[in-house]
Amino acid sequence: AEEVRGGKARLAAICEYLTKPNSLHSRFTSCSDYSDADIIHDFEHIARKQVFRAYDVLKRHRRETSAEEGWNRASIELCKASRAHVRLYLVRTFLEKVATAKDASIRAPLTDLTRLYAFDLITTSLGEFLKDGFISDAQSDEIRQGIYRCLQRLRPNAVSLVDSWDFDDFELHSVLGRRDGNVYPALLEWAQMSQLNKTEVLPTFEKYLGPMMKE
Amino acid sequence: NPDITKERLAGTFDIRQMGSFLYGGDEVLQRRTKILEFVKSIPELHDPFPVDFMTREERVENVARKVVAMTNYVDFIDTSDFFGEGMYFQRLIMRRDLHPLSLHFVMFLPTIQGQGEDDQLDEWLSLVAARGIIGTYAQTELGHGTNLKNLETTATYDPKTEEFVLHSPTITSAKWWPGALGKSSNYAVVVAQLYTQGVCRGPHPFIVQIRDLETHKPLKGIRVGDIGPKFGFNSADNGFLLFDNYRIPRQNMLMRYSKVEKNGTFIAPKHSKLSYGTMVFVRSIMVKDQATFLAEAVCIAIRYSAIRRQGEIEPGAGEVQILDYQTQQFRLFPQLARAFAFMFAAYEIRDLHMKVSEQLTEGNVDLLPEIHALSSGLKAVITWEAAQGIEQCRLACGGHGYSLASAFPDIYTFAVAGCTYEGENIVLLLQMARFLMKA
Repeated sequence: AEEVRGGKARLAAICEYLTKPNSLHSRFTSCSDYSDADIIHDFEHIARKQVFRAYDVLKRHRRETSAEEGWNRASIELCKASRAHVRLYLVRTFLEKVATAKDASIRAPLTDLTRLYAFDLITTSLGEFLKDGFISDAQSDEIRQGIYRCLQRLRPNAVSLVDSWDFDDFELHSVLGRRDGNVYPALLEWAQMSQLNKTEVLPTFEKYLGPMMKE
Repeated sequence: NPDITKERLAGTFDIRQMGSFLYGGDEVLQRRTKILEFVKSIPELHDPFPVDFMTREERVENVARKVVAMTNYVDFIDTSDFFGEGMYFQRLIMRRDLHPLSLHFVMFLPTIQGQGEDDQLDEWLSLVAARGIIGTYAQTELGHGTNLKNLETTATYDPKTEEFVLHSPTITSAKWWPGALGKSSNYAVVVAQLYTQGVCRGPHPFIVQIRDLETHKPLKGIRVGDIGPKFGFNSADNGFLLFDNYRIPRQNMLMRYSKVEKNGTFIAPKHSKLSYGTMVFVRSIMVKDQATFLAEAVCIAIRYSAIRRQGEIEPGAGEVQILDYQTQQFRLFPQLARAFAFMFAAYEIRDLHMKVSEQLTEGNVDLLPEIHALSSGLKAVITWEAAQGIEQCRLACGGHGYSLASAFPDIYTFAVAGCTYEGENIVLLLQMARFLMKA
């Protein structure tokens, strides 16, 4: 932030967005035309705003107190800046990777996942996106609708998507998540291994519970 | 189960193709299958009965037995591909648990590789790789975690004997938490404040023998033991370690970057972040680990939600699969999306790490601050969001998610530990913020 403000920033690609000018508004009109580029643009905007907000808060506190105490007083804003930067990185990496999927049959559910990921992040930090009217109420409603649409579209592929992770039962070690879905007989079988089932009557009955009932 | 079969028939894509895209090629999937079949075929690599029903001592013994067998069979995999084959092989055998050599291969060996000078590499690397010694990495102290600057353990150079004197001046300076330090390891890379010529030079790493190689008893001047049961990782002997003016040779300070000459002259590193390579490597492994934990949790929750029938959406129409409830989808599908996003980020950060490592060997440190900051932030955000996601998956399975049979407690306690180890998350976010403010 300091180098960008001072006009002498030499940043690698990961941070280049910090040097871009701010935009007034997000460009999408409906969630179906919310392009990869627009999503990245909007997450860049949010991260950039937060980084410079934190920077201004930090500078103000440093002026008023000391460098160290100024850092302490700005630390919540600073953590938010870091999170925004990382989320931008995650969104961008996800979109860029999915864009390389050549086969349309796998690109479609992956694209739904990218949209769900981005829309979910937007709704959980909606305040940031609504600030200064960067997105409108109508756009925020579109995002919400977009989430519902993604859920619906992903539903038929949900099991196939988790199957594609290629987890064998030998690796997963989960009775609930077993591949064949025969969970309930397996749960009963698993419970037989409990140490408490080694005998029909536990010593605790002789020692405590039996005598208690005779008192 | 007919419900899960119906789901598989409804899918609109080839899962093999998706898996290939996810893991980076069909040959990777083929290797996974081969490694899985291999592990399944070797009974020595299996648990005698589910770990969930073992006592702590049984668990500790079980992982010690398995890790010896695992490393005996390690030639079956491509050991240069730790990120892919190494992690998978280990996961199949060790489940979600640590073992006596966890830090030996993930921290001890890479630290020596990354921070040892040539003579030190000659002396130690083959010994470590051949399991001639058992090493761990002891940095965190009882009173100080991520804040390296204020570690209390001292390493004071004595030019008369050309030795460092390691000392724990306070109770809070006890090394606390390192995996396998308590009972298994006989060596550790210890991070201590270096003092030469009466001046504190900051924290530096030292190779320190802590137990006798024959008897395995702690050496004179060393107090070491297990820290007790924990929220997770209960097969691991996480340890404490205290020094009482314990002496080690000058050559045991890792000197690729900083150096101490025989007369005590200190030579500072050319770049203050040169020693960060190991941290970036470990964090790239962590991001992949966390993505996998979240993916496992989502896999369990979605499969279970497909076979669990409960309640009716349309009265009289019969109980529905709980995956048909929009609220259940809203709990699970964002976690599914996250798992994919995190996995792709893990591969990306691994590639970046390799690029930076290559540049470092040529003396180019341009990308180092950037990737160090990014890996700190990614680790912090991903461990937290993965833990929240796993917990959401557990809750989405009702009471059964509380049983160890579900694997959720196992996955959660392993994953959430990542919020704390290898840098507490808030400290890491602030580290990254420092970089962003400077930029």
